[in-house]
Amino acid sequence: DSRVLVVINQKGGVGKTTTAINLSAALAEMGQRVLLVDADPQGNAGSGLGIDRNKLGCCLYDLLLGTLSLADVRVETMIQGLDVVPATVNLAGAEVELVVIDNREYRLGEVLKDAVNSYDFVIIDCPPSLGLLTINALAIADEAVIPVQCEFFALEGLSQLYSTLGMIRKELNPRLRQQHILINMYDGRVKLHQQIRAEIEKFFQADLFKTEIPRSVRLSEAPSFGQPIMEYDKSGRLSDIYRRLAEEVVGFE
Amino acid sequence: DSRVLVVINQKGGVGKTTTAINLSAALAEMGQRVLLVDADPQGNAGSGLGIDRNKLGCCLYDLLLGTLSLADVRVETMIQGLDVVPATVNLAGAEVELVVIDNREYRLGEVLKDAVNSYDFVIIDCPPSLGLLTINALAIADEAVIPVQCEFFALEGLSQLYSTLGMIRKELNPRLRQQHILINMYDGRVKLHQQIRAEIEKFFQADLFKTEIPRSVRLSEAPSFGQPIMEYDKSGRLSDIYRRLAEEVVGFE
Ligand SMILES: Nc1ncnc2c1ncn2[C@@H]1O[C@H](COP(=O)(O)OP(=O)(O)OP(=O)(O)O)[C@@H](O)[C@H]1O
Ligand SMILES: Nc1ncnc2c1ncn2[C@@H]1O[C@H](COP(=O)(O)OP(=O)(O)OP(=O)(O)O)[C@@H](O)[C@H]1O
Ligand SMILES: [Mg+2]
Ligand SMILES: [Mg+2]
Repeated sequence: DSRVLVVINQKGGVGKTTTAINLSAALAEMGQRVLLVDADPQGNAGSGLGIDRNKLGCCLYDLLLGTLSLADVRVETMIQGLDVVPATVNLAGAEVELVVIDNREYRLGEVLKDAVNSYDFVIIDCPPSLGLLTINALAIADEAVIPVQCEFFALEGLSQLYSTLGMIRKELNPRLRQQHILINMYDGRVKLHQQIRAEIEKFFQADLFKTEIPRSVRLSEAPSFGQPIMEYDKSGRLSDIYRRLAEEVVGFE
Repeated sequence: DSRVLVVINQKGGVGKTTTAINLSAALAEMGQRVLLVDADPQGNAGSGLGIDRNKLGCCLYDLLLGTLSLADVRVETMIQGLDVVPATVNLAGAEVELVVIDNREYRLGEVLKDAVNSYDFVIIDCPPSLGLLTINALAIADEAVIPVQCEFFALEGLSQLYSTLGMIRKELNPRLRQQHILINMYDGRVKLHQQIRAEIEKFFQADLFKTEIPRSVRLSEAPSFGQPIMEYDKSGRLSDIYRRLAEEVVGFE
């Protein structure tokens, strides 16, 4: 059985997509079979891996509506062992259309049933909201990965996110085992970052990844070449950091 | 009559709230009467001005449901001339509850009718999505302010946003006159920022603000003190830049 990891945070721009792409690629490099599902209508997880959304005929939306199967919408990437279910803008329609169907929270789980047998990891990149697409992802998740910036607004949202996770465990998915907080864009020279990090360590120590991601321009350059950091800067510092993150994730088993 | 400015971008973390808070404060400093409406369930616009959302009894949600009036939910800030309609987490429920009511796109317009007579500017901070709360804000907007980062994913979303604005003009709000793009977190030393900025200038020159906001740690420190930059660093460079931005906005009249 595969492990389903959901990358979530309703705070925007904290590095959900960057984490989803580079963690997926690092796991695939270790020999794991990975399916990256883009559940964000912005479609950044696909485009960050060089998939041109305008050329796509179909995506997660068609899977959710049941008009196509997983085999139809799945796309191979240039990374051995990493496939993607991309998103296009019509996925935004799903948020409204899902509201009126039965079992609306479990729709994604139903359509990804096949995937959990043929991959080691299913990684779901979520939009910056706690709407129905994110709830659908959480309803089938084994673990949640929560990227955070060490800034005021990002810290504020964490307690709200934790109460949502508690509600999901109680009402939709008792299998949601753990959540892991990943500090991202950390700049040790910035006093605010040191202070906020100390707050996160104080309140959320048990859930904190040992690995943390520094701010690095190379990381924000890579998606414009359609590559994960392991391809864009193979022997660079950031590639090693994501390899360490992937080892930590595999070690949680 | 007041001018309604909506700060939008479905890309997360580009600086919507930072722009809404500091532009509102700079306009108030010039003597304009400003109402800042927080339409994002994260509630960052209120907390960035020192309003404790846990102490609030009510918010925009109660206004949308019609259980309270504008006078009940409006909060004065420490800035002369700047009032806020804060958001609490129950606003997230409005996205789903609005789906089933008549005229669901115009609900915000109906409840803010009083405001447009007693303020010079109504500024609405939107969540990072193109859902019903953002559509409600666009349905009553005179102008849209679009903060962008000079990074790959942020540029990708602009053309999607422009087609949404076109749809809004045609179907919901022909009065939506203009949109203005504000470059934010710009770092001239970063090659990617120079390249992306050149792209934005090529395709969106006519809509670009002359003022642009550099990356500055002071700006991300200010909200943790509950202050806009004009209070936190009164004579600093960033305060002057937001004063110039406010003058540019007033000059568009
Ligand atoms: N460690 C880092 N160092 C530098 N830049 C980063 C880092 N992590 C992410 N970025 C950049 O910051 C921006 C925001 O990251 P990203 O888009 O992955 O966040 P997100 O949480 O997925 O955003 P959204 O909420 O819109 O989905 C992107 O331009 C990305 O390239
Ligand atoms: N020019 C700037 N320089 C440095 N930091 C900035 C700047 N503008 C915004 N920030 C910081 O970047 C982060 C994102 O900004 P902000 O929260 O305003 O974006 P947003 O678009 O409102 O996010 P969301 O999509 O979650 O609503 C915040 O921590 C903010 O303090
Ligand atoms: Mg993303
Ligand atoms: Mg915001």
